[in-house]
Amino acid sequence: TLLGVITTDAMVASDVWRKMVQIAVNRSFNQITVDGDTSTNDTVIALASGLSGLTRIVSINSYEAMQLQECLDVVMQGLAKSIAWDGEGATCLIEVSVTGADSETEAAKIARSVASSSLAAVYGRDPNWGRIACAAGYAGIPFHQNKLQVLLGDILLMEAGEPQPFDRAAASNYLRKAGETHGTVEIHISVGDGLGSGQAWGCDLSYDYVKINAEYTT
Amino acid sequence: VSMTGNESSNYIPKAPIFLPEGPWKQIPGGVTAAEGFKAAGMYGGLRAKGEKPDLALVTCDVDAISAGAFTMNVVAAAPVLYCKKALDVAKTARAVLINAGQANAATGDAGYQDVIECASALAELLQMRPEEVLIESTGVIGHRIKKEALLNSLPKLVASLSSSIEGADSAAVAITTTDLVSKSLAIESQVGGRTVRVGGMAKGSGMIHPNMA
Repeated sequence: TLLGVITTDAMVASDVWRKMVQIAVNRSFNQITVDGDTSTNDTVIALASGLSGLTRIVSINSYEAMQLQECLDVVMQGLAKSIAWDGEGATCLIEVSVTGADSETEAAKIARSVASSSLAAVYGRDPNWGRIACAAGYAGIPFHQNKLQVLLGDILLMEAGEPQPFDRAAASNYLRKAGETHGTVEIHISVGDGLGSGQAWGCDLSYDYVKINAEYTT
Repeated sequence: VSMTGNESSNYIPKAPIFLPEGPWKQIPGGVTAAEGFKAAGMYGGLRAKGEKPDLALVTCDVDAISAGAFTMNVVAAAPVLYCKKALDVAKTARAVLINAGQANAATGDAGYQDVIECASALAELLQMRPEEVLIESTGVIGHRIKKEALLNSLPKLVASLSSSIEGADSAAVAITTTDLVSKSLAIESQVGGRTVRVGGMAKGSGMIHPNMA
């Protein structure tokens, strides 16, 4: 279960605040996954006291609203990443960044599909580009597969929809190092020339996850 | 034995926070960084095992504009149903009470009544309207809140409210379940020429695939 409480002293009209919070949730908490189980209790409450003295934001299209949205996004993304980083049994955070989609929503959906797939290969330190491409492909978002590019960190694994020669040891070390330091595995995917981009976060699936949840009981 | 705020806030390590570069500065404080907010976390005897803090409260000195995002799982817990109703009837809220240990999901009408009773008891203590109190619960599905323990803890919880960093940190610990680290952060930025602070805390480690609206 995910719970969150967000606070700000910005002064913002109720309808604007509620839209902003949903936008930020869609760019953060709704983009993380550990095990594919959507809880009965997931909740984020966000409160705005207005005590900063800021003039009340009454339009979501105002410059001030954009500034506050950016702050809200970054706080919720920071918290969301720390949840994925702390996934049960996780040894590393997986950050999937998708560009080139037709919209932010489509890019986010592809990113979350990849982050959600049981990328056990990350735990096995295996640069499994095939699984990454497959998960991007079943996200439900059409794209030209000949435009698919996949990088692991800065190591190019796929270009124009086909695997590229790459230093396997370097790629595997990249994954191993992330696991040893509980760091981040970055997967960069481009699916075309669109302007849509999005991110999602997950973690690797380890034996510990199975052990923790085998013993957990309702 | 009551734990000091300092002990509560350091019961488990803090998560590393990964923030991108941007027109903001990370500041300490979590949910108490923004003006007008207080928080507290304590052990109320709600957990099945251990004495990690398990009851948290965040309050606002004024009527705060409220918003919420909730699981779209149709097997929704009682606090989720309650909060949705509260946000429907009121645009503002002043308190969020969070318990860890029982999810209060699949607990039927009795579970829902537990939420109303806890919200009302806290509202009375804080001299607010019940619908200004929002509730979050996490823990084992099918278990009702340990209501007596929770209600008995409220006076002490309210008494330990503070706008300090420790208050925020201890609340962030108290909301955790299988988390190995607590999650809390705050930033300060310029909005419309004024200094604005945004902060927050979260928990989550397993059963994570949110789909909130």
